[in-house]
Amino acid sequence: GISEKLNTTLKRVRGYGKLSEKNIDEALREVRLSLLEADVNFKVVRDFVGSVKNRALGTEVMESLSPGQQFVKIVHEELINVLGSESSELDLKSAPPVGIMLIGLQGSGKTTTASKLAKYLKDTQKRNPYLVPADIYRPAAIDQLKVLAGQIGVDVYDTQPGVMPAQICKDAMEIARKSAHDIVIFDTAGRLHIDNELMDELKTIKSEVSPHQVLLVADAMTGQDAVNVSTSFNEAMDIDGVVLTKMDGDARGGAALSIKAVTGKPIKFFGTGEKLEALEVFHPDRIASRILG
Amino acid sequence: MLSKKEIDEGTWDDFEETLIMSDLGVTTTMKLRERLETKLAKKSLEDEETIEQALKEEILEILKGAQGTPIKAVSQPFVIMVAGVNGVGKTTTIGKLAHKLKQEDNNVMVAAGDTFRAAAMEQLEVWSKRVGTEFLRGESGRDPSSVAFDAVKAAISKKIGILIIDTAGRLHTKDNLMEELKKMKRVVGRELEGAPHETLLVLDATTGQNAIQQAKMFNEALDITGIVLTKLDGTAKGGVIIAIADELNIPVKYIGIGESLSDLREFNAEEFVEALFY
Ligand SMILES: Nc1nc2c(ncn2[C@@H]2O[C@H](COP(=O)(O)OP(=O)(O)OP(=O)(O)O)[C@@H](O)[C@H]2O)c(=O)[nH]1
Ligand SMILES: Nc1nc2c(ncn2[C@@H]2O[C@H](COP(=O)(O)OP(=O)(O)OP(=O)(O)O)[C@@H](O)[C@H]2O)c(=O)[nH]1
Ligand SMILES: [Mg+2]
Ligand SMILES: [Mg+2]
Repeated sequence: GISEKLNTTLKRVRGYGKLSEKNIDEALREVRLSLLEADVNFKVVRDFVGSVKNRALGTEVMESLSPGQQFVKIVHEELINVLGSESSELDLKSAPPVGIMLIGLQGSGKTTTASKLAKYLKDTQKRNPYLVPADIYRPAAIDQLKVLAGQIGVDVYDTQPGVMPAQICKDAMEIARKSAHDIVIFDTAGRLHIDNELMDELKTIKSEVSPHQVLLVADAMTGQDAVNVSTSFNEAMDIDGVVLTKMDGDARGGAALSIKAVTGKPIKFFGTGEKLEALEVFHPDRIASRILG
Repeated sequence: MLSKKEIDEGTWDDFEETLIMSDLGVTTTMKLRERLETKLAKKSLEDEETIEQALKEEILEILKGAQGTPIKAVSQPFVIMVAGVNGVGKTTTIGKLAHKLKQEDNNVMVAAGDTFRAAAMEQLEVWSKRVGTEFLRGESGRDPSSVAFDAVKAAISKKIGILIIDTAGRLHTKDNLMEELKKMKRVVGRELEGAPHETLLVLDATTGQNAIQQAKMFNEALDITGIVLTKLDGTAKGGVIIAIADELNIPVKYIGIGESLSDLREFNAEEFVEALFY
């Protein structure tokens, strides 16, 4: 992996005495290539390598007896730093019913994640979640969430045809308020960040139900476009966090670094499979070495 | 002394940014640079317009090398299997493809081979009704291969022109699920010689370098005859298909440009290459 490559690059140098900026540049080039291969965004990589270079030119590497090891340590630390070393627990501190709204591109895993979240909150957090199917466009989307709700024994709002998503969410909140549901999870339709009409729809839903948490659901295998997508969704909705799905594949997951770097918003969960128990709380270590390669 | 012809770093930086940001990937981008430095005269390597034009031609050459033909039913029933990882647009693409083929006067049947995911068969049934095709569903939880088997039998007895089989999304890293696909292909081939006549891999244009691994693994398992690249109506460029054409010789046959029935187009390499440089 990259650690071996970097050690080799910087070990060769030891024989000739002190490290030079040229040696560091060579090592940085390895890091850059690895991150680009991991799908980290081109500009995010440039910024990241820049900040690593600043540290690498300091004494901790230049005067170290094992510069290769020191360099790898810095890169790893900087990566953890950007990904978010703070706790990224889901913030549910709000008067019930606490609304959680899931948004994102088509097919990213919102409906499945909504159900996973409901299961997680019910089974491990002793909550009583209410699932709301607010996707009126995709064929059988409402059925899909109802089936999943049935599988985990969670109540689901009976979305009717002919009602717009904002009204659906508003009515569902009313029902939740009157019943014992302390969490409401809104599953929205997948949409393009450049579809103004549908982005406005999201804003309308938000203004109607003021969800306490708006989570962007993003696919771990997303490429360079992760920056465009997350920036747009964040600008429109001021997201509270991100769920990175399909982490059970072998995508390096560089999109995680891109998204965190450009939005500053924390990654909260990983989706790690198709089953409804496949949801893990985010931990930067879990993805840092994977991205670095 | 002959000095090595090289594009000046500063000039290349902009091109590298464009290509990488279009998801061509580091390897393909470096390869393209090397080819240009070999083919172009030293003088040309200093001119940005010449470089851009040469890049487009080079990419086009790679894509033409993996040229595909649009789907034509050359036997009856003509069987198409559709596969790919989760959420890329298989089921929607089948609706669109069925619509297109029906407009070309084919008698189409779609089979709901995803017996696993919640409401997957209902989803395909809605598309089938909208298009007006025959529809065959499996029971939930049933072996997908037996659904494919029934579908081929039904297509033969009902004199169907084209049968399209939907499959559940699956990550290429899951061996048992890839085995399930191989088994479906074997079962279909045993029931009808030469079937499936087309095996399409659906790729999402927003996917990064992992698309290459997806293509490799699905190709090893099923011998992919063509790719459908979906969600090109977004801002992603889908540049990974260049590496896939180069390394695996698999052509893109169609592109998905939206969520309605008419949002499927035959792949046009020239238009695709032009769009990379907007
Ligand atoms: N392997 C794997 N598959 C996942 C994961 N999360 C979701 N999926 C699958 O991805 C596919 C798409 O999931 P959906 O929940 O339908 O995605 P969506 O965002 O609601 O899709 P739209 O509503 O059409 O935008 C389904 O096949 C899911 O089973 C995950 O973490 N791992
Ligand atoms: N914008 C856009 N959305 C698309 C396109 N193709 C499919 N979609 C959307 O992507 C989402 C997933 O599509 P599906 O057809 O369910 O994908 P799938 O591969 O069958 O998903 P699984 O069966 O769960 O693996 C849906 O919301 C579709 O409407 C496209 O070309 N453009
Ligand atoms: Mg959904
Ligand atoms: Mg499907």
